[in-house]
Amino acid sequence: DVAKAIINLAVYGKYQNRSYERLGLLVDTVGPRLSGSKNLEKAIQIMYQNLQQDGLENVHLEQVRIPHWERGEESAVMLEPRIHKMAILGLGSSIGTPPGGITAEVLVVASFDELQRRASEARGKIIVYNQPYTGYEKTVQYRVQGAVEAAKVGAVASLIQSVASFSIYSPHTGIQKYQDGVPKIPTACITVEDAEMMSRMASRGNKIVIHLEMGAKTYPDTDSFNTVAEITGSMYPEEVVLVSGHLDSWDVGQGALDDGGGAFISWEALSLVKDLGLRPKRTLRLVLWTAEEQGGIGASQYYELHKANISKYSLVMEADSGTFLPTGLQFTGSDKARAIMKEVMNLLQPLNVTKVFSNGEGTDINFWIQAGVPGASLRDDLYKYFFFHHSHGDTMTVMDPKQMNVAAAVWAVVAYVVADMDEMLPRS
Amino acid sequence: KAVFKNGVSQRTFREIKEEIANYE
Repeated sequence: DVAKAIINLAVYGKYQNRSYERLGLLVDTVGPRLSGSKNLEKAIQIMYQNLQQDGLENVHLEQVRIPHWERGEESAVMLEPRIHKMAILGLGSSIGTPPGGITAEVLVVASFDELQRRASEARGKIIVYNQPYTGYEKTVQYRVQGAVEAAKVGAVASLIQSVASFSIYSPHTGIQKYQDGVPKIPTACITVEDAEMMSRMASRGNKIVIHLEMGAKTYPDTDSFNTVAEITGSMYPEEVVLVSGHLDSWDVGQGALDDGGGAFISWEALSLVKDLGLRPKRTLRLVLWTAEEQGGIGASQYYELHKANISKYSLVMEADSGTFLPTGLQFTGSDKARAIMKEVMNLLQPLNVTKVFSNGEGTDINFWIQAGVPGASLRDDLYKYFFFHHSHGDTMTVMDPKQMNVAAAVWAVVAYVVADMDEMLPRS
Repeated sequence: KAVFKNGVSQRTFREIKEEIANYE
């Protein structure tokens, strides 16, 4: 009755709400945990102690070099057609403006195609992207590529409608990328409301002028750590089921949703197994990644360090898409492995979370999945996720302890059973 | 050993299914 015991302990028993309470203590104490920040360093130290005090095994830190970018002071004011102070968030890796800022006329476009069509109008202007939200994967391209595409046509800065499915005047930050050979221009996200307003103004023929100041700076890379803890396997200790989330966040809100929840249900999975006195046949390894938000930096270096043992990884798991009410598991692997995962998920019938979806993925586990290791990610109710993602609204207030309990139970049952089965998951 | 040398399990899916059901 292992699955039932895990579910009972996590959802109804003594340790219900534990992952929520543990997370609240960390994020209320430390706050957001930007790559390269003192906050992230402090969070890693606290987690190292927490995992040791929890009685987990082989608790250690694995060194990683990570980027260090800081946004500094930033502001944007519309000067024409009326004075309007705008909420902005500079995008990760953006350069700052020159001292005194940039004052320029705006060109509003709804897409990269429109930018190309109107390239002759773009020189010397601030490009405002008012792209519609058509899902995260597609829309995020404007955040990541917006500055490069604007710079290619001679713009001096870019302001991008936040990648958010809902807005109450909230800017949402995130990483952006420059391209070799293309001038670097300052870039920030603005609110959905302001982007849409400027689009309306432009369509009426209004001239729009914005003054933008950004103090963003990139500093030399710095040392950080992936945080690792284990329950060592009883029969095949060299074989691994990896359970993970990332400990870093952006520098706004509390990083509770992204990805405090994922990191803490992953810790909870090991805690539940340990508290029930269980020891799977192969090792359950918890990894709390560093610098995921900068492009999976910690995970990339972990992969380089450990890929020689790739044949020993039965399953890699990451929770980085919220810990709201789970609907199932996303899974990538061979047909045989998928059939096995369906049987494993049947153990979660008491929670009515039995579905196995396609496309197990995560920035931090994709290295392994692409190399043929079966991968799983938590599938949950994403309705509210992009309301808060990368914004000041990413706080404990949006987290739900009962939903985290269910997520932790799902995570623990899957991790334990796959780690304890007689054989590793079959590969293609 | 957890995985046979050729990487192919000799067990039937029915056996694996029964094993998993034991965790219920």
